Amino acid sequence: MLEARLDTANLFKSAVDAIKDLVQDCNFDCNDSGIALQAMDNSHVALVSMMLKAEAFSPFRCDRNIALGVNLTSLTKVLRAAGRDDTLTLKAEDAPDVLNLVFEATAQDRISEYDLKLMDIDQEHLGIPDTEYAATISMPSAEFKRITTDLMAMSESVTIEATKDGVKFSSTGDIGNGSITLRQHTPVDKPNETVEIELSEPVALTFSLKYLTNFCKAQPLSNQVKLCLSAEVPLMVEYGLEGGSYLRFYLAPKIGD
Amino acid sequence: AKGQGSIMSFFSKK
Repeated sequence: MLEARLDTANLFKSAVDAIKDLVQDCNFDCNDSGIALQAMDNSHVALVSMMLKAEAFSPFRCDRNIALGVNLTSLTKVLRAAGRDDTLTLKAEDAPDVLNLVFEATAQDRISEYDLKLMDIDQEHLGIPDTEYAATISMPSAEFKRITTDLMAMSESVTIEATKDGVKFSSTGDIGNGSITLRQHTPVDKPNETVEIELSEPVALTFSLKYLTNFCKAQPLSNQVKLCLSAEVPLMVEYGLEGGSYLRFYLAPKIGD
Repeated sequence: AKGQGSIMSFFSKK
C-alpha cells in the first residue's frame, strides 16, 4: 500500500495546478523511491515529467509499484479543499479503486478526508535520453514568466539564443518585434535573482510561446528555473524542488523554415 | 513559417 504524508499541502497543490492545463488524465507511478508522473499533452508537443522523491514525504511508505490513474481536473477539485498549510496524506491500497486524501489543519483540530475515484489509464512511457545540453540557463522563475508573457503579446513563438554574451529571447509578429537579453548576473545578497549561463556551444532554437507560458504555471514551485537547450532536441524547462524532486517540461522545437 | 515538431520524434517509446 501507499502512504505518503506532506507537511504542507502546498507543494502537491502547486504541482498539480502547474500541469492540469497541459495534461488531463495521467498515472501517478508510486514505488519505494517516490511518486513519479510522465505525460504528454494531447498534441504530443510537450511532455511533463515530475518526480516527488520519497524524501519529500514524511513518512513515505510504498511496498510495491502502484499506478494511480487520476483525472487531474477531478484531483484539482479535491485539492481545492486543502488549506495550503494543511498536512496532506495520500493513501492507496495495492490495487486501488480510489486515492484517499486526508487534509489536517493541526491548529484547528480539523480533519477532512476524500476518496477520489481512480481510472485505468493505458499510458505509454517515453525514454528520455540523458543529454549533455549545449546551454543551461538558470534564471529567476518570475523573470521567465514575465518574458514569455511579454513576448506572447508580439508573436506566437520565441527564439531563444544562448551565446557567451548572454541569453536572448526574441519574437517577431504582425505588429513588430521585441527581444529581451539577460546577461550573467550573480548578486551575492540575492541568490534568487541569479542568472547563470553554462555554455559549451552557442545555440538558437524557436519554441511555441503558448506552451512556455503554460509551463510558467509552475512558477510558485521554485524561485529559479533552468532552461536546457541543444540544437534540434526538445527544450527542457526544470523547476527544482527540495531534496532532488523536480517538475520538468520538455518542448519540441519548431522546425524548418 | 516554422512548423511545430512532435516530442515523439525525439523521445522513443519505452
